[in-house]
Amino acid sequence: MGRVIAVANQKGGVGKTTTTVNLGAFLARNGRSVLVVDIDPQGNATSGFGVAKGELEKSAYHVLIDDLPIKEAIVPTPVQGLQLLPATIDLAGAEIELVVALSRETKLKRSLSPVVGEHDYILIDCPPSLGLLTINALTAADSVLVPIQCEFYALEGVTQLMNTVNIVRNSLNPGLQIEGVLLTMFDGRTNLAIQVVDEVKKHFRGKVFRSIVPRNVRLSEAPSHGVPVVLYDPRSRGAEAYSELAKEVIEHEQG
Amino acid sequence: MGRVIAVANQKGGVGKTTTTVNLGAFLARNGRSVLVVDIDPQGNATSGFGVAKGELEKSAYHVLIDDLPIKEAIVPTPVQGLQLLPATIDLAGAEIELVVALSRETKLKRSLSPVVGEHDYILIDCPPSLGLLTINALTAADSVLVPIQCEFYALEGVTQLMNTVNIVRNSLNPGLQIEGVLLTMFDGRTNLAIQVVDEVKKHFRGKVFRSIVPRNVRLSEAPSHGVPVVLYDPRSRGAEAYSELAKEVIEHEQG
Ligand SMILES: Nc1ncnc2c1ncn2[C@@H]1O[C@H](COP(=O)(O)OP(=O)(O)OP(=O)(O)O)[C@@H](O)[C@H]1O
Ligand SMILES: Nc1ncnc2c1ncn2[C@@H]1O[C@H](COP(=O)(O)OP(=O)(O)OP(=O)(O)O)[C@@H](O)[C@H]1O
Ligand SMILES: [Mg+2]
Ligand SMILES: [Mg+2]
Repeated sequence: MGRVIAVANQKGGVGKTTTTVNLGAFLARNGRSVLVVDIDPQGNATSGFGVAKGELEKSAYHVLIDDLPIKEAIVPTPVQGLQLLPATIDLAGAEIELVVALSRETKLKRSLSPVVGEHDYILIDCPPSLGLLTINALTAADSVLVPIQCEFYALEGVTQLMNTVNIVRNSLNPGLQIEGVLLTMFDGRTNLAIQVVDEVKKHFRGKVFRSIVPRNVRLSEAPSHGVPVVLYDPRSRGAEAYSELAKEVIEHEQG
Repeated sequence: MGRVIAVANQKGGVGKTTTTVNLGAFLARNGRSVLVVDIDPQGNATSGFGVAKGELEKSAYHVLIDDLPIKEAIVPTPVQGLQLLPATIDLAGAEIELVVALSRETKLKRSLSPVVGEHDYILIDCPPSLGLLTINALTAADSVLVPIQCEFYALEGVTQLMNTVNIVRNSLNPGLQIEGVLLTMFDGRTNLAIQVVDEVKKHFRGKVFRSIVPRNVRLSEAPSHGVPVVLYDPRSRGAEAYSELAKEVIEHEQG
């Protein structure tokens, strides 16, 4: 039975997409079957796998708004064992269209139900907001993975995110757990980064992944080649960190 | 008559808040009267000026949703000549509440009208989305300043942003101009950054600011001290870049 993990944080640019794409790729490298769901209208996870958005006729928008069966929109990726539900610019209109839809918060959960049993992991890449698209992801998910950038501003939004997770748990998805908090873009040369790491570990006692993702230019170069870092530069420090993270996530499988 | 500039880009973490706070501070240093309007529910611009959000009774939420006169919510900052309309977490609910409000796109424009004549510049820090808060900012603005991070993913969303600017210009704000495109977090050691700069200059011929903001840790440290970089480390490369930017924006005054 597949585990559905939402990768969410309303703070922008903290590494949600980079985490979804690269964690997904390393889970697949470990023999797991993975589906990545891109529900960010920017479609960065879609291009992170080299999928040309302009040529797609079906995408997450049609699944969420037109009730298109999800299997008709899923596409392969360059990573063996990893498939993708792509996002296109149409999705930008979805938030407003969802506002008036019946049972609008559970649309994604219902769309995913035909494929949940076919994948070991379903990773959902969320946009930088706490609107209806992210709420849909939190409602569909078994757990939420929270990337936190090692920067001052990134600490501010965490309370708001946890409040939202609690609201969703109380009203829409009682089983929603925290998969873990991932520290990203760590630059050991700055005091600020070290202070943020201490702060986060204190605040999320026991929920912080051991793996810390360093700032590593190979992670930001890989998407321009349309592949995850495991296919671009597998020996880079960024690749190693996400490989370690995948091992930790797999450790959680035993519960 | 004050110039209203919206700082917007739905891509997350590209430097919207850092630009609003530091451009505002240097415009004030040049003797201009500045009002910064924070309409991002994360309230990063508010803490970037050291304003304690927890102690605020009035904020952008009350101005936008309860029609509180804006002068009752404006607070001073550590920068002489620069005032702030702060944001608190309440604002997160505003997007949904605005959906059903009458003339919902012009709420901010109407709220600002009492103070437009009192400031030389009003800078609006937008959240990382193209929802009703950002639409309100684009409708209230004379021009939009677009920070673009020198990264691959940051290029993807620009077309979507320009589409939105055109839609707002055609239906809500015929006078909306582009103040300029600002390249941020430039790291000259990576090829990727150089490629992105070339790409952006080609795409926005003539609209790209000469100043390019380098990646500089002093910019990310300053907010943890609750002050803009001009008060934290005025001789840093980050401070110099925003000082140059302020001079370019002032050059536009002569139109
Ligand atoms: N560890 C890292 N080292 C260097 N660059 C990174 C790292 N992680 C992410 N990046 C780069 O930083 C930028 C922001 O990361 P990413 O787009 O994954 O964040 P996000 O949270 O998904 O952003 P958004 O809020 O817009 O969805 C991207 O250009 C990405 O390539
Ligand atoms: N030139 C720079 N050099 C180094 N760090 C920077 C620079 N500009 C911004 N930062 C840091 O990068 C992070 C993202 O910047 P910022 O928060 O200003 O972006 P934003 O676009 O406002 O994000 P959001 O989309 O969440 O509103 C912050 O932690 C900030 O301190
Ligand atoms: Mg993303
Ligand atoms: Mg911001």
